[in-house]
Amino acid sequence: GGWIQRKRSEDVRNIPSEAPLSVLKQDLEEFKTQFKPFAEMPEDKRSALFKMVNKVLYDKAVLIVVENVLEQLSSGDKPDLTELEELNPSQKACVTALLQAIGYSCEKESKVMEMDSLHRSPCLLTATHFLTSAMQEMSNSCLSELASCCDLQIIHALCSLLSSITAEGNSSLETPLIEEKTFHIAEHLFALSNINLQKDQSAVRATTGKQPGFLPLILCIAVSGLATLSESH
Amino acid sequence: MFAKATSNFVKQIDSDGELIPVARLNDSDKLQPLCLVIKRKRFWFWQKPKYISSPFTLSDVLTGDKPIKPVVVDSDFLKYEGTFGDIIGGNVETEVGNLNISMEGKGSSKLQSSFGDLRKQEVDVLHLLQDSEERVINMDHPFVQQTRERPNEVFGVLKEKVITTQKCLISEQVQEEGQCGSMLGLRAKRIKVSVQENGNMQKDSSVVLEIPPETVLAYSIIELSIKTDGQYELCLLPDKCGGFEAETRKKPVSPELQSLVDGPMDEPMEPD
Repeated sequence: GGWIQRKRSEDVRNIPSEAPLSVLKQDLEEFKTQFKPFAEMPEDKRSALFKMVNKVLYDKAVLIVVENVLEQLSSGDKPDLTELEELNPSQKACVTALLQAIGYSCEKESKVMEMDSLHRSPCLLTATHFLTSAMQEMSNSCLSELASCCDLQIIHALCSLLSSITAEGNSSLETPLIEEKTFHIAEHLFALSNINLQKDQSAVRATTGKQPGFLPLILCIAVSGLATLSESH
Repeated sequence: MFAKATSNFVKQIDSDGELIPVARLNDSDKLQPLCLVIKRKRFWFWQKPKYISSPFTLSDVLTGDKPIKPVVVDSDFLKYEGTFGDIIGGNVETEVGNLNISMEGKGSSKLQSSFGDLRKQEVDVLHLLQDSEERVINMDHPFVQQTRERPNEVFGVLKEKVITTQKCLISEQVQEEGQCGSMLGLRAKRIKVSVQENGNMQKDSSVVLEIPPETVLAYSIIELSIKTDGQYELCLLPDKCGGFEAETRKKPVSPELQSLVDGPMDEPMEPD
């Protein structure tokens, strides 16, 4: 939480417009630290959590409820489950399965209960909340593209692209992004997050858009979190 | 659907401005001039704040019997017809390890919002400033107490709202079609139903909402900066943030030190 507190206490800087994406490189390193609890999970549990998160990408209503419950748990508040009760049974099952994957059960009397400490870690809660809250700020189309990237298993390639951007905003293109169609999906996803990707043979240039807001940062958080979750040992 | 329509409306007319789209049709009645709205700051700095309407007005939480009656200026705003849609078509074929995955998806969605002629109701801030002079918030009011307990919540009063003037329609049509072929159970883009291997799917939906006149589509607030004794200030500049003044607890002073400052004390101070 050190990074977050630091960001909260100081004036939040604006992401510069039309700048090389390397302006976010330091942040990207910080995100890796935030997502360390994912990397430390046993592979089977991490894979189960990845599947849950991937499922949530397809349903904004579920994502909103998950994020709200996680925010309340992170703040130490008793979660208000009214919104959860309004979901249909399959959506509700999706929320409870995700909570269970990070050590919280909400079966008894519609309350969120902490499972034994072997299954639950506060760092895992923070990391999951960090990821889902970034996803929640994304538009439906952006979430849809991100889900496609997960299905096509190009999240790692996107994460490497973001990590290897030089100070000038250039990066080399690796498989599977060399392929035209796959690159097109990445290009669209980045465009929806106010990042311009320009391909030049085997290299790519990434720059922030005219009014980037926090969207480039949000995409970096989501890609970094999903890449860590989908990593295999 | 209503939230999507109001959000698109605000994006079009007041992107990065002060207007807040109304997310729930049910909140419309509560959003009256000078009603209290809670602004909840979120956990991470990049998250947009949440706005929660309340059944209380500023007068309800003030001490004294004299209510503050808002002076409201009513004016024509604009006429709004919006159509948002996208057509997605794609064919992706890729090899992941030994697997060949192919995916073809076609889909279209169309959101049409015909809000018609809109009006704006704006509170006269100068009058509000005058009426607020020497008025104090009742810090014992349960709503004030409960909000104050949460450090991330700030009070705001409704300054302006954009309302419909006639019955209007919001309609959404979604048409989705997809084909999937792979060794994995892949879902095609934008389609929420699960698919069998090498399956086809189609999903259409059409929803129409009729919105009554005087429905609030968007509003803006003035944040309140509230001192511990209940005195409040209207935050009139965009960079001035509201909130509750933190209570400072006086450190207990030893009787010897206190006597040096104030002279001898009548009663010994209770230890904290």
